Amino acid sequence: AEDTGVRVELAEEDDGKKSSIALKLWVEDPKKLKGKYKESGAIEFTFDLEKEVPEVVAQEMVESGFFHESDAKTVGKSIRDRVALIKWRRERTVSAAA
Amino acid sequence: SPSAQVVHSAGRRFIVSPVPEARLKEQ
Repeated sequence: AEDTGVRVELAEEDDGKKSSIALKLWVEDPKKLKGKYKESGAIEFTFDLEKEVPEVVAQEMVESGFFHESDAKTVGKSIRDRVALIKWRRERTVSAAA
Repeated sequence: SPSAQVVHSAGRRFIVSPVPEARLKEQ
């Protein structure tokens, strides 16, 4: 995954079954952001791996004042990368069990 | 640790807390 300067991690153990999972996002390198960034710590949120779209969550974070509009794409990509990794690990676990 | 909540109009809850300590040490 590209280093966007925005870190997204699991905020809870992934049991491999739940479709909704808690994620935690924070900025590691504010210089990589285009917009003015006010340090606001780690943002924890729930994401439905099956139904939701990372870019929508990023837009909600912009609308909630965490990020500038010009960084919506960067935040969305960071969430998308982590979601892809979670899904890949789940598929790998399932195929290993099969 | 202090944390704050922001609820987006679409209903999603954002819980803000300090960046995890361990990560800060890594930086």
